[in-house]
Amino acid sequence: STFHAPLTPSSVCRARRLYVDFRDVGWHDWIIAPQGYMANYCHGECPFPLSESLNGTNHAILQTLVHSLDPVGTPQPCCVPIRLSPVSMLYYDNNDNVVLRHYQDMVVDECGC
Amino acid sequence: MKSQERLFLSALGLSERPRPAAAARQAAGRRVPSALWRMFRRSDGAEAGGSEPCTVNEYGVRGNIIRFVQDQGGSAGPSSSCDSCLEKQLFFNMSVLQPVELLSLAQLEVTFHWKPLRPAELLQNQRSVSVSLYRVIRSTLRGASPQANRRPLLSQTVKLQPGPTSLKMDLTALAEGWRKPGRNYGLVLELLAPSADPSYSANLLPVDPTLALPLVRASLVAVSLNPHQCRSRQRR
Repeated sequence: STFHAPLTPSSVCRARRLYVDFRDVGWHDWIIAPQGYMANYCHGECPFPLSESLNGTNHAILQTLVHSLDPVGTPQPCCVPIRLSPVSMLYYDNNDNVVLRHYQDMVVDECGC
Repeated sequence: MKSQERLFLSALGLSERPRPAAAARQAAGRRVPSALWRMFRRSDGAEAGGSEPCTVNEYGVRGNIIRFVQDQGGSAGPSSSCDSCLEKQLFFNMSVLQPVELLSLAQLEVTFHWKPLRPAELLQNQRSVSVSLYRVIRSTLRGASPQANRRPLLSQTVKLQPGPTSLKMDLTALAEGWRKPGRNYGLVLELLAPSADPSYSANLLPVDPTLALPLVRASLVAVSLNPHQCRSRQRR
């Protein structure tokens, strides 16, 4: 008999837009490019029943079931990145050398439970 | 904010926030080597397509960090070993690589910028310059012979044309040794002026033959891999 508030699309687990601007964090004097990039992040609920679109693992499906029976004792599964992209940065080091560096897993492309 | 910044920078493999000299920053557009711009733009585009960020396709080696290490040697001057030669000290500071990084390539790139002094020289048969490269194995004390402290690495003739001509050489093994403190004594690049070359007619040469030598610029492209940043994680 527990009441479930209707889910709005914005509250379920999915990637949210987040643009990181290097000027905002004062890094524009040593980073040559890019000036910033879309990092995004995952946020939202993983409700029971876990729909196909929420990219849930089998364990997450199990956990949503247990959460629906015992919401206080067992939390919902987490909403996490499941597909990420690399980013390249061009910057000066302390010796004024120009450095190109590739970093894996810097952009969230897709989320899942 | 400072401690958070430091944590984030260390996640990026940077022990601290770089503080380049103001001059470098001002000249940003001009000072970035075009080859690096090309690689940056290609990797930006490629990332969308999912290429491997821990391999540098341009050099065909493993790596996620490409540095253009600047030459910190002094300017060219008369050579100690022959009259009509110029020699230039080359020094590349390899301590900029962090101990965790694995060096996979260190390529010396020397560019000769030659401008004919007189139009007639353009009509002359093709101009060349003899280039010799030495590794310095210890510092030279006053009065000692510089030749005793150097080992030959390369000796070849470079054909010059108006504009840049470049010479490349793989120095990976040598550069790996330079990472140890106190082991880096740099290189010596020696250019033999044309006057010593009998194929040139004397009446075209300037009074000081070394004036006919090209301007020399050198850099070391160092490709390295930070294993902490190139983990292959299982993906769902």
